[in-house]
Amino acid sequence: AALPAPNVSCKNLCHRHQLFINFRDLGWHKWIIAPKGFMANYCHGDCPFSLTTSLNSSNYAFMQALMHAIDPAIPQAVCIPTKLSPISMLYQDNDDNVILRHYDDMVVDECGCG
Amino acid sequence: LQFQEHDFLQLLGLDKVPSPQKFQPVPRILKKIFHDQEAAATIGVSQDLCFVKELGVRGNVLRLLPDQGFFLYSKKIPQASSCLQKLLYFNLSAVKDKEQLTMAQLGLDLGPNTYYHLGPELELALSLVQEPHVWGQAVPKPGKVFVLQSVPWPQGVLHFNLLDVAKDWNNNPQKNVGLFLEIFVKGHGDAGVNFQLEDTCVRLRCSLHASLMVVTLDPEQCHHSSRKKR
Repeated sequence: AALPAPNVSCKNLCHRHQLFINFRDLGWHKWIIAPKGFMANYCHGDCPFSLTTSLNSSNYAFMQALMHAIDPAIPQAVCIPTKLSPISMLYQDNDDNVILRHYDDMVVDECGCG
Repeated sequence: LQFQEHDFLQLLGLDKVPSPQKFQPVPRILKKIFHDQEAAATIGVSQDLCFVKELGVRGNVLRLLPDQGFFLYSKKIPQASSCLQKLLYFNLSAVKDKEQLTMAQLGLDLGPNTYYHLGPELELALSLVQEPHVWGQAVPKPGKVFVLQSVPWPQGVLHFNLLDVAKDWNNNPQKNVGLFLEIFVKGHGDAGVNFQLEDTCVRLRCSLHASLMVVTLDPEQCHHSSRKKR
């Protein structure tokens, strides 16, 4: 049987949204020397079955969406980061050491259904 | 929220939220590495984050450890040419066991105003301290001098490779009892130099700044490059 087409507008589809993390908001400006903050972004939006294949989805997301259509108790695929990139942080610890370190998976570059 | 923050900080390699009293000065090289990486990330250039190209070494964590030592003042009349004696101490406890040391560079900044115009030539000697310094002891028991360098004119920050020493300290923390730094004035006794000596040494005490730059490699975060080679 044909699956019903979801009533989803394009702007509600899974995609990357801008999110700037300001370390001052977290109180982390007291020990992070640089940067002051960074554009971390986030993923949000719907992952309707009919568009799962076009929304940068994994094969697993497609299968999950298919199973959800058959059995609604199985949750729908969700909008998640599919590509992340690192940032470098310069900070000071409690021993007055100045540290430069790279942290993986801090910035969302791409989103998809998974 | 605090509980979650603690968990996240542990992921970042921190035991607790740092609360420094004031920010330490950041050396130019660290600023440059940070800005270069930030610029590369902005334009989307892929980088090997386990190689510090500016220093030519493998590593993904750079630490600048401040000197926690102290000046030594002898009650006896010091040798005429001896200008300054200092115990240098660097606390390596922040380096985790799993991290591999790939660089340890001592930076000695004698300060821009140490010298008079055509002032006296300095010579510095560095040796490993053999035993912990006892309070009241004039000079710690120094080992063999491993650096003896003439400094004829202001040269900016002087750098010394301490990788083997730092590795030894890291493996045997009880051996880390410091370095003994002594600075001499060459040509002491020449006419016209004596009156400058005291001023030079006083200025040197005020402006001397020592730090240890340590680069380490965390194998858990830097495993993919060896796989690439295979």
